[in-house]
Amino acid sequence: VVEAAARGVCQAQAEDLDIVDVDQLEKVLPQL
Amino acid sequence: KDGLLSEEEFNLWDRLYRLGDSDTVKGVALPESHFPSLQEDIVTKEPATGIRQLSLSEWSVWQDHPLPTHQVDHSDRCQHFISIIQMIEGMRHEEDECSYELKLKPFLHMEDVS
Amino acid sequence: QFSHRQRLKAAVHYTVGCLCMEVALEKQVQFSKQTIAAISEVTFRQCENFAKDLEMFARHAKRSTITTEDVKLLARRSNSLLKYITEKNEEIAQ
Repeated sequence: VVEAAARGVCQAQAEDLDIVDVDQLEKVLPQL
Repeated sequence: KDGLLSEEEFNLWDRLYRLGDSDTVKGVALPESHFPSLQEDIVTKEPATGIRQLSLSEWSVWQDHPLPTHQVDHSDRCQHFISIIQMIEGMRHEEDECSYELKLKPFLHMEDVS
Repeated sequence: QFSHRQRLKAAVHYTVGCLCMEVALEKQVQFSKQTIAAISEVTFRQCENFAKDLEMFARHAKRSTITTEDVKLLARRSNSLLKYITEKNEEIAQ
């Protein structure tokens, strides 16, 4: 869970966002 | 016969399939995966020139349903992934309330939570 | 059976929400409810995969009880995760 959250955060930060939404989670799902 | 390529097979492979210095794409590599939550000391290596880094998300638009198979069906992991993508698709346009949360709320018993 | 499964799912969902909140506070980033729901579903399904694997590992070793050795096998593909799990196991044992 923490790993999924951490990767979501990294993705959001890479996109300059303050919120992790399903769009960001979707991008990290394949590697997760 | 010994499990290795015969001379003829080797020449065929060398001619048709082998990637080398004379090719634009000299090789392929999957991006390395690390655990941010384990706080590993990671040095991200830049892929060498000519090595094409493959993408796991390039075809994500196709990954919301199982594609046809032959002889062997999709793995549990694959079906799991597809289900999550479909779930995300269903939730994408939700605004304030989360349907998943609403469905589960009646079943939450705090004594189950550690 | 359905009800029991939904109870487990709800407990997992709640816990996932708490864990995401911790990460959110630490990283100063928010999580949408839908993201938490998706992570929860991934986790629940992954637990089912783990359960199946653990049963198989124990059975393969001709045991009727799942042990920590079986759990370590789950982490075999990642050195860093295996190391982490092994250390956690030693902490618990102590």
